[in-house]
Amino acid sequence: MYLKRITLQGYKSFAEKTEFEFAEGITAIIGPNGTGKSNIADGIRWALGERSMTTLRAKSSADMIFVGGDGRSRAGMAQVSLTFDNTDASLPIDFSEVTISRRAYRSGENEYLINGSQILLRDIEELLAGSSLSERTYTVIGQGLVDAALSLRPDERRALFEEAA
Amino acid sequence: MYLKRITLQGYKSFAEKTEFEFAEGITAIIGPNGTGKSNIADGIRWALGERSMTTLRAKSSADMIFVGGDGRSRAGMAQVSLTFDNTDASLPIDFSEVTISRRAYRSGENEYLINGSQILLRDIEELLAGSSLSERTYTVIGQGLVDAALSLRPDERRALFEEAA
Amino acid sequence: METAFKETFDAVAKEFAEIFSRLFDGGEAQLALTDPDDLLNTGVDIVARPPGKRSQRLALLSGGERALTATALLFSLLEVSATPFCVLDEVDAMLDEANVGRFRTKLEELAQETQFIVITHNRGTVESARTVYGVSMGSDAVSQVVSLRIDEAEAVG
Amino acid sequence: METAFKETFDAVAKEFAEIFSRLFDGGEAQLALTDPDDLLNTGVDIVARPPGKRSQRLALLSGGERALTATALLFSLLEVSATPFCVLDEVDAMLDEANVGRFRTKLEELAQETQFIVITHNRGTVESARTVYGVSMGSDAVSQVVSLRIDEAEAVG
Ligand SMILES: Nc1ncnc2c1ncn2[C@@H]1O[C@H](COP(=O)(O)OP(=O)(O)OP(=O)(O)O)[C@@H](O)[C@H]1O
Ligand SMILES: Nc1ncnc2c1ncn2[C@@H]1O[C@H](COP(=O)(O)OP(=O)(O)OP(=O)(O)O)[C@@H](O)[C@H]1O
Ligand SMILES: [Mg+2]
Ligand SMILES: [Mg+2]
Repeated sequence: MYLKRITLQGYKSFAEKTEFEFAEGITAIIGPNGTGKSNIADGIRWALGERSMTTLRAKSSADMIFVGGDGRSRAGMAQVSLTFDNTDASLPIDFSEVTISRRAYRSGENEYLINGSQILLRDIEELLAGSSLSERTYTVIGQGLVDAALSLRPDERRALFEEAA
Repeated sequence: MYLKRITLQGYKSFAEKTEFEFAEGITAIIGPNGTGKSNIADGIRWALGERSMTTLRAKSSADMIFVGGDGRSRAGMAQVSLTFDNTDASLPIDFSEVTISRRAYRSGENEYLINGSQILLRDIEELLAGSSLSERTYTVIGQGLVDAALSLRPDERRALFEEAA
Repeated sequence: METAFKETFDAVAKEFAEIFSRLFDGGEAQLALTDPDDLLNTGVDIVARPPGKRSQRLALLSGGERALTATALLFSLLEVSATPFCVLDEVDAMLDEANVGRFRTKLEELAQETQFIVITHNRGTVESARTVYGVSMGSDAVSQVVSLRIDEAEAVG
Repeated sequence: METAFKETFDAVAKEFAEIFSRLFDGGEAQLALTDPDDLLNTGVDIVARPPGKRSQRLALLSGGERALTATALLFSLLEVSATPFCVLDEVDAMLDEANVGRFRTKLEELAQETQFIVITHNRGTVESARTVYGVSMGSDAVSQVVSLRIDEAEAVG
């Protein structure tokens, strides 16, 4: 299983539909300060069901939606889709390609979809729990947070090993 | 007034007497990870009377003293001296060159000296209060702390402006 | 539950000791349980000793040494229990050139099993990638993406 | 007391607006008092708008934008009330090449009044220095220092 593609639209600074295709191995993302690199990492966490707004550098769900810029009006919706190659069936669902999507509207409402059909967040969490993608703190290491594990108390570090178990 | 020289001996990783001569303008300090660059910044804060061990990445005064290494026994004392050019008399003392020193012993005792004669920390603080060197948070900006002012609450930021007043 | 935790802990601890001295080119590090008799509640201590130095508390490590020690822990968790992909956002920002080189070597090794998406300003890290995306922003505050060949990535830096 | 605070605040706020748009090559920023009627207790708000973007909360700034905004504040405090010297420990670690260049230009300007001791891994910043010291460490964990000419500093990087 690996991540084949991310699609962002209306998510933070990605006002236009933007696609990243990924191969296995290493993909590098580079670019000047403030251009949206960390927003991609936030988008991945968000699509996987992240509940904590602070982790996403936000106050509310509306912060996920493009606020507008010079000569550019704000978006009404944010959407991030993650497409996984599931030929090894590590996600317990009978598709060789699985796309998980999350949408947020200005109303504060959030929608979750699998391969285009709407489901509940609970269903996504259940689907991921069966695979090694479940709530792993070390799937996304945020900017400036690499040494966060060293600043934890010993009892807090325990959780890292329980996730890996 | 400017900083002419720093001398460190037995202070953190500076086991041997080490001197840095500074001119006015910009001096750069470079080198691999873990070689002691930030220890110099800590040494400056310490010699100016820093009371908070956490700011110096330490637990106690003993952490200021060289702990030893492969084939190298620990030091019994740490000393940092800062020599200022005082030809403009901004320090209210009648010397054209003023050296402030701080020493720490394994016993936990700290000594302060001005141009070689022992004084109290209170005296140093009084001397500095008269100059623009007094307890300014922006005299030394620690590693990874550049954006600390942005993370403060608005009422906490006020102190920066009071210091500058 | 307890045995699964203990087995995982032992496996990660073994990897951590090995990866730490690979990344630091020497030295040693251990993971230790704070209370081995109570597997249900015990915490985990980290002891790190860079090459040539005495064993000290984590707080005395330098910025770069902390980043490298934490990366060694991350890599050992991935060795024992890989996730399908892993996103690293400027984890190499504080590393000097020699450490970036060792970080990159280990990353390339792990990338046989785990897919990595690495956000970086370090040329050495970019060179290890099969695919490179350059992100830019127009005057309208909208992010734009271009796929770069490695030689083009040199120019964007 | 209050008038000294207010005078200082006004002077720093003026500098901050100017230095911010120099460092970001555009955009605008302000300092604002949270409670102007109570000078004795009022807090200070920071509003930063990088070029082309809408005004947003500080939390939405990127890592590099935060470092640059904070540096603009530091520089404006130094303009208004200089300290005899200032130590900067890797404040440029998150900055891209263009921002390092603008940071360096402003640093060189301020260095007419204030002495700077700058710890950095950035070649661009090292090039602005009159004197360069290289720190290294032997296998005995003892720091050693060498004074470098600028061309030698290139090699140490
Ligand atoms: N909801 C939103 N709408 C529009 N823009 C947004 C939104 N949320 C964040 N941004 C913009 O995204 C930018 C930050 O992007 P990001 O943190 O991804 O930058 P980066 O490329 O990681 O930069 P650096 O190299 O400095 O870390 C900010 O300038 C902010 O204005
Ligand atoms: N009391 C002490 N005795 C001996 N060594 C010490 C003492 N306190 C700290 N050190 C050593 O100093 C080293 C850290 O130095 P410092 O933080 O200055 O590195 P640095 O050059 O700033 O590196 P980086 O580029 O990673 O920030 C640690 O490895 C630590 O072992
Ligand atoms: Mg970023
Ligand atoms: Mg350092």
